[in-house]
Amino acid sequence: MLELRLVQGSLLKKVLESIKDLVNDANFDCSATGFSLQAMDSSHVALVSLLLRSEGFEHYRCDKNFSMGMNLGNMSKMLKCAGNDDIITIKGDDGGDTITFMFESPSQDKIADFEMKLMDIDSEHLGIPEAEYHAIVRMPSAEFARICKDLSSIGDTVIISVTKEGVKFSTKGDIGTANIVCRQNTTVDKPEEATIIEMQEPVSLTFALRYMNSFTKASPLSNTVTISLSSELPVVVEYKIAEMGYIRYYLAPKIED
Amino acid sequence: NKHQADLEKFYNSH
Repeated sequence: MLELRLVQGSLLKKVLESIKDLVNDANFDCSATGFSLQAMDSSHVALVSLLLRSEGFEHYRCDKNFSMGMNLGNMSKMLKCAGNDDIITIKGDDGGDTITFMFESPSQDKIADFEMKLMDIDSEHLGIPEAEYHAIVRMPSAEFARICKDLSSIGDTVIISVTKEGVKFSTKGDIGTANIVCRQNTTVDKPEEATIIEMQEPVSLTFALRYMNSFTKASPLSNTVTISLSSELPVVVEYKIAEMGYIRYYLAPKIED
Repeated sequence: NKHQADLEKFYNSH
């Protein structure tokens, strides 16, 4: 049996908004560690990994490990019915064919429950090894989202290059080219406004902007984003979810034919 | 004319 209660229900709404366009159906894995998900987009180019640790919930009970297959579009429809200030409780059973979402208003004067049908999803859990990255860039998530949005109006791909000068985002398209360089900047009023570049060696990789833009849907979950780059490895774009866990996106670089 | 790797194959082979 799974029973979890999240006082900050808006967080779960934001999580769904950040994955539903990338993945249609996914298994949510329930364990004593937390509520997690690993899923690929249909073209197997991008992978999303979500962890919401049990300690982050006001109440968390999971008697045994099991998975619940959900259509994320349908789950998003249900969670959109929760108010931003609502407390969300999720209840499910191992082997059950439905999951229940309960929404409580902060003043407890409105309580709603929605039951959603589950689905059988055959998915393989991939082991993602810990890796050393050539460069790790931490920057404000809103800045990264702005860059991806701006560049996608000019080109389809972004070249992310990290050198000792900074991190450069470049694109080219029919109308011209664009280069945006962000330098390390730690002299800011708030730590979340800093751009921090840890570089072991220069790296330059090309990615589809369509996916990067999809990842930036997670920006409301975190003020900062961490981009880990290594040649020969998928990029990792990570948004930490305060005190609860993370959402990580892995994307294969574009390679020459 | 560029290709992208299949992440499932990538992680299964690493």
